[in-house]
Amino acid sequence: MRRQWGPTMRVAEQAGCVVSASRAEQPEAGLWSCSGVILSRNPVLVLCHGGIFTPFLRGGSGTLTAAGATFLPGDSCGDDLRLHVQWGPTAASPAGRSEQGRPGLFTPSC
Amino acid sequence: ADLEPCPAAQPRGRLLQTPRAAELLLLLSCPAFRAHFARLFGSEAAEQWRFASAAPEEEVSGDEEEDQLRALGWFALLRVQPCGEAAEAAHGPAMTVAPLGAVAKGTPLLACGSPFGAFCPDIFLNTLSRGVLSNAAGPLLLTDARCLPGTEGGGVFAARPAGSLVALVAAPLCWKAREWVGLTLLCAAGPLLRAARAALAHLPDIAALAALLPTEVGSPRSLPLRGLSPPWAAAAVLVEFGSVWGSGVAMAPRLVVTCRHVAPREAAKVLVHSANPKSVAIWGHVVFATQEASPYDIAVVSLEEDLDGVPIPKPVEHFHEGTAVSVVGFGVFGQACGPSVTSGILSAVVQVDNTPVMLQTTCAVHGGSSGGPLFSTHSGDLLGIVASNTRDNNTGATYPHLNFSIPITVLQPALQQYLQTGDLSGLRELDRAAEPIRVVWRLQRPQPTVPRSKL
Repeated sequence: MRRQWGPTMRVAEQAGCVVSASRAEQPEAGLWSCSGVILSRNPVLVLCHGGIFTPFLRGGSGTLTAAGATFLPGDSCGDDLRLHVQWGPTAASPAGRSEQGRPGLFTPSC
Repeated sequence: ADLEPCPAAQPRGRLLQTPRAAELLLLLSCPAFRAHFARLFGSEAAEQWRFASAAPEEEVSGDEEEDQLRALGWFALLRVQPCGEAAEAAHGPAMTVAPLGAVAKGTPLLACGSPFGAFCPDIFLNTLSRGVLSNAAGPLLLTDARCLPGTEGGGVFAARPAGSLVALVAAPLCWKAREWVGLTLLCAAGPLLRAARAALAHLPDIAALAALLPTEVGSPRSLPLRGLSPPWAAAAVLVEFGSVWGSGVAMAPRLVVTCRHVAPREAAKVLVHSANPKSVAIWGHVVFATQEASPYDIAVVSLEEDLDGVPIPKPVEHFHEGTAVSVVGFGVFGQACGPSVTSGILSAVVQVDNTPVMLQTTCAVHGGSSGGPLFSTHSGDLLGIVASNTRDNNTGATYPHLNFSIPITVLQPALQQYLQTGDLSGLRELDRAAEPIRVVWRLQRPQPTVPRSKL
């Protein structure tokens, strides 16, 4: 697999990222997150799923099904939306580590 | 969870960049994706479909599920705030995007996403999964690469051109009639990025960013998707008997083999649809169907006209466990979307008296795939006829990746005899299979609670 997929795996892993959305005033109210793809590096542009923004839409999720709506500008979401993007190490960047909260996920013995 | 950068510590897993603040530029959807989604999933059978991350039996509020459905085809373009350090320009290769229509069904794909999203990124960030392009309806794509909740938005890539972005994950889990389908729903990247460019053009403050979005490179996007699939896949046909439909495989220009539970009565009229090389429907009648008591769930259909241009597959004579295999069938969507291709390996060859009597594969097999062909992925030779997948009657769970096929070696001599002489006696022998074969196909075991086969 490595020989055929090596270059693709490298691209995929360098482009892959995770996007988190939370409320600035109430981070404890919840964290929404999904995967994403880094499309451009300077500036860093990321394409991710839109589902994590549903709780932040000023007009509610119905905005997404409004007739003819194919895009919504960024200010369609409330001002308290806070976004973070995290990706893997790249050659010349300092690496850190995040200690995330633990949702209800555990690893039972099989 | 607190996602602010935290002090460095002994990393448990891989090293990560600290999370970077970002701004939402816009939310966008691909109109063609939404249109195909509405056509395929929005019919009277829509209530059978679910895309929630939770299993069907888990409690999910109606509002929550409705929100998920509304947002399913929506994506977001973000700009990460500069960090003030060296520019990121040099990091990572430039992204290329596969044009819509340039990737054929059956093409190997690599999905890269982070299961559970931001949970434990040092463990889960950029988890890889392999599969093939299983089906396509415009920019709505399906893959059998196994993805998990949280991988929504993850990239799906092809090996040729190396690292080209094919699609983004729209819904990692699909359920139909409470059964996990085993396919992941994707939105093609090319049309999505075109939609992003069009949207940016309406937003003067950020319109210039459109020039930074990757463009499609490769084959022209005008290639018809229906014609792009392995040539052997065209031998799969859809068989319709009243309100029942399933799959079948052309064994001669006027002969189709399917399952008895698809075409159950001899002399019954059935309609056979072929999707490739052109869409045709031809009437036929069932010339043979095994009896209910037979372990082999087989029916043979004679057509009124030739299936022009449909390749007749070459049957194998030997089976090798571990062989890469593909199932082609009209499961899940029936006529609405052409046949699906799912990939896996030949996981078991069950023998009685040194004769193969049952094949098992790891391909995802769904209701509607019955009667479809099982091919060797590399040679395109025919290995068997799909008969069932597995359901645990105690829990109700369906296992699409454990399925059973009738080896073509069981059928081939009798089919040849019928084709050459019209004599059905060889096929009738299938009703007189030995008891050990019946035991295998009944999945009889000493324990009373074993999963039972069904489809």
